[in-house]
Amino acid sequence: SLTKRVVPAAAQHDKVPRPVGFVPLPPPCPGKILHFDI
Amino acid sequence: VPAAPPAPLGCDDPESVAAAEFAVNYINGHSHHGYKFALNRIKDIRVIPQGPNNDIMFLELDLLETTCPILSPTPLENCTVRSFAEHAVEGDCDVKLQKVDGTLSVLASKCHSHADSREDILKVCPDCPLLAILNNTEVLGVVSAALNDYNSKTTDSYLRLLEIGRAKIQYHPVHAVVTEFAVGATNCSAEQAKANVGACQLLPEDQSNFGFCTATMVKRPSQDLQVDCQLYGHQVPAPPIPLLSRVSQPTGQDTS
Repeated sequence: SLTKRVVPAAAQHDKVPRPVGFVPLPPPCPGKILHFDI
Repeated sequence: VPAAPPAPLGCDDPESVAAAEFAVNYINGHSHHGYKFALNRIKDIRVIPQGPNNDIMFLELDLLETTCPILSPTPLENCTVRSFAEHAVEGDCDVKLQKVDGTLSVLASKCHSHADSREDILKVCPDCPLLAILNNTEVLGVVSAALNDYNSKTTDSYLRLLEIGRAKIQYHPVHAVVTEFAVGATNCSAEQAKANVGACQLLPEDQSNFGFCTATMVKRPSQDLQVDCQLYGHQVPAPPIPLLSRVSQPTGQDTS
């Protein structure tokens, strides 16, 4: 006889969960300002 | 499976910074006007591979004027970037470089320099004196009076004016004109110049001796003139390729 397996509730986020401590990379350009912006 | 293309260079990557510093040294080393410029920001970088270990790099750079005259032997790292309140001057440069086997060379460079907007300065510092245009009659008068005053007192060679670097006029709390100008030693002593100043010519390139003067003339409440000139001694000049213009008008100029 077939029994239906219990499937855990879908993860809250349908996206791939982000690893802990994920920091988005800064955009490659423009670079940082070394003195001041005018 | 072909290797994935390398990730695009970021503007703060060490390789980008090294290329930008190389470009800034090239620009300063091949300009004969105004002041040295320092790197303020790498706005963009694009790398176009030409083959193994052979890349063309396009850089967009933001530079800021320093207080070092372009002919000063002071290393760029010891030059102070002119502060915002001193009426900063910005340089925008597009530079094309080639990198072959790790060696960089500049193929082309185009720069535009312009002073910060007067409104921006006055917003932050209402009493800060602002850059005057260099052919302002008050400015020309102070430079002429200052150089005559210096030459009348020096026991060294007679100095001739090379160019006015910058000038500011303030009206309070006193009415004063502050000027900076580049000078060159001539083949005359100051004494000889009194007899025949027309014969006094700048020294030939292999003996050239350039310097820099600052002069402040207070006009009101009382007249007072302060002049200070420093000569650098003879230096071997770099080949003249005028790349970064002087801000002779607060609106700036293009050069390439």
